[in-house]
Amino acid sequence: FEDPPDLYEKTEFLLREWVSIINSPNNKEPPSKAFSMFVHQMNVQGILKTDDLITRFFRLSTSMVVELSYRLLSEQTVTTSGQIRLKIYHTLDAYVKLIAMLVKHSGDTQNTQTKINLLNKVLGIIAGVLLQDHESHHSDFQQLPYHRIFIMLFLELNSADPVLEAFNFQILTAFCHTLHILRPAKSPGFAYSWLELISHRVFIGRLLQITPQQKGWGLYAQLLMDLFKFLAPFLRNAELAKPVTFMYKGTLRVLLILLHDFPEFLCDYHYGFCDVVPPNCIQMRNLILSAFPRNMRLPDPFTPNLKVDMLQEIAHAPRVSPNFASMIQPLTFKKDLDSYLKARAPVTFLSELRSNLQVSNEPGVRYNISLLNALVLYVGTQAISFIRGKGLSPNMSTIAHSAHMDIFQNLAVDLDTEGRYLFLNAIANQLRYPNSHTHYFSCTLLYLFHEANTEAIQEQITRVLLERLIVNRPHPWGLLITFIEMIKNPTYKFWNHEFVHCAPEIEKLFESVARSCM
Amino acid sequence: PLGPVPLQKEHQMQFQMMEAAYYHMPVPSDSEKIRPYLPRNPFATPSYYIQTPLPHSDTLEFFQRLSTESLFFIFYYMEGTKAQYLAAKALKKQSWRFHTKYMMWFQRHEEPKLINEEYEQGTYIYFDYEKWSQRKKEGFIFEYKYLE
Amino acid sequence: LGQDLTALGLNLNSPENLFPSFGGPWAETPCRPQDVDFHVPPEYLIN
Repeated sequence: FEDPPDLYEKTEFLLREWVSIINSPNNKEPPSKAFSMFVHQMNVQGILKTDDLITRFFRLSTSMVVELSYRLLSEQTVTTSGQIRLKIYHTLDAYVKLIAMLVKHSGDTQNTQTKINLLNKVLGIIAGVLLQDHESHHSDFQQLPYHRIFIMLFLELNSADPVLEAFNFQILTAFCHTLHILRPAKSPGFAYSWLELISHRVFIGRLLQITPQQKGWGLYAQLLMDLFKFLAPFLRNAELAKPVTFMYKGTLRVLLILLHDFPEFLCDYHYGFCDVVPPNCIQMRNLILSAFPRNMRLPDPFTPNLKVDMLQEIAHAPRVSPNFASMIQPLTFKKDLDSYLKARAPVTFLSELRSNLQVSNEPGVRYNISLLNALVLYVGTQAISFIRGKGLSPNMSTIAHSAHMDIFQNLAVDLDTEGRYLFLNAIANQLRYPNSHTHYFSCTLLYLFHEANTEAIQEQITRVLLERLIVNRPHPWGLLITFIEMIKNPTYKFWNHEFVHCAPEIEKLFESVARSCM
Repeated sequence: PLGPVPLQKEHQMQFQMMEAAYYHMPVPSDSEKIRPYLPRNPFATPSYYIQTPLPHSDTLEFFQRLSTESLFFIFYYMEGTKAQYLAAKALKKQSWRFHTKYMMWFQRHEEPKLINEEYEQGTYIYFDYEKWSQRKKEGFIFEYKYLE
Repeated sequence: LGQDLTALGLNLNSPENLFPSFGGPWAETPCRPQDVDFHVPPEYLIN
């Protein structure tokens, strides 16, 4: 509002001028020379006089290059698409060059704060123009101009340059914040470009590999959480519409890259991801849970007489992000939980447990899944420390007869089918590579199977494991060793159960698994 | 036992926008620097043509098996990329040297007549990218300051 | 049963990292050497 009267014309003139400088074929001037002359022109036009004018300049410029893109895209035909896009790229790339040079040269070389302030401002303006455009163009919204500006600006500011390198982490942070503002739930019309941006090879390289001390991991995890939260409602129902299938397959590709190149990243953040991935997304969740540290050698789960509790890694507690204990709300509930764990009192804690977890009577959405996931992991980790505190290590006998196991057994008995399914999933989500959580929860699941007072519980435990095993690979190591133990160890009398023989194909499946582990 | 859950209103809105965007997806070149030649864009070739890059085609060993002519093509038409870098390495393995003033690749045709601190002089073969052919040059002075 | 994750165009058995030539979430094949920017000596930028 209230742009100074001639600002639009000045901006248009300057932008046109700059684009022709950058794109003129016989422009032998190095961009830096052209740039300093151009900045002089901006000064003459008074653009750089105040912060407000600079902001207006960038908003107008962004709108202009976006409008030009829309105009050119509206003219494109199948045959001219290539040339049209090239024309759009030339203008957008020149605009990006201007932004990058202004960011790089604003303030003196040491003063990185001025530079990063300008970058945050410009990214914020572009995001603002995008959201406004997204709102007004609605289903005619075009991703291209914003996609190109963001990726080219990211590449420019991450090119090998000592000045930029000095504040690279702030540059990455600025982009991640902007992409969080533009997360798919906020601008679904930009979702495909957004996924392409966060999975660009340079973006992944910078955030997950080059940035030291894994400082980029938290930023990247946040963006993946945004992606899973957006996809969750669409993936929650098995039939996927084409646009969703496309997004889902794209997500699988990105997760495969992470599983292959950065498994430790998936290990650290598995909890947060599985908290938002819908429970019916079996394979995607298995993909996340299958990650294990590259320096770890996993013993073949089918090894006869594999002594899991003899593995040295089984005593190590894995890193888990985010802090799940803080997700146990409300505080009064957390207080009661802690006091029950400490003194098995108040006894009412167990009988009220289900009501604390249930949020509605609507089938399919009855329970607070996040709270249940946090509760299970919290009680389990408390149990491990409690057992360790007695100088013991978790096994089928040391995990029994404790406040922790009271809670788990109460949940197994007291919850309805839906609730128990979510509860068992929360446990199965901890069956990963050899570590203390995998070991404890594997014992817990087997203990619940053994101590179950109804066959329904045993059947449901089997279902939860089976549905994770029958999908295509990968399968988490902890899942395999738990299932193998359950069908192999006569203590569990697995083969005596009615449900094991409920249908020929089910029986055949169990037998094929049994054969592969002799 | 969770069964399907109907989409909430806000998710239906999101789906509409996503679906609209699905019909103008980004193309590969949207995320790449402008390539003067051979932009990264799929072109529908007959399905019996190779549709994916040959295995190991991004290794130096693969580039060393290419003809010199192919390496020159890659060097001059894929500049600023890993392909150009690999082509240059493969050319150097075949004793080609890049002249940074003429921006052409030279190869000794025989031992130079004269060698000193500044330059060497003799008969060379060089690749002329304007005429796109290899040519012989006798008595050429290759100044070391132009040796890349 | 989910997807066959080996059929998404990624060479999952590669001993090298995949991300440097990742073609993106929609790409059926990795980037080719001519797609990947490389910090070549400036003399090579002949254009």
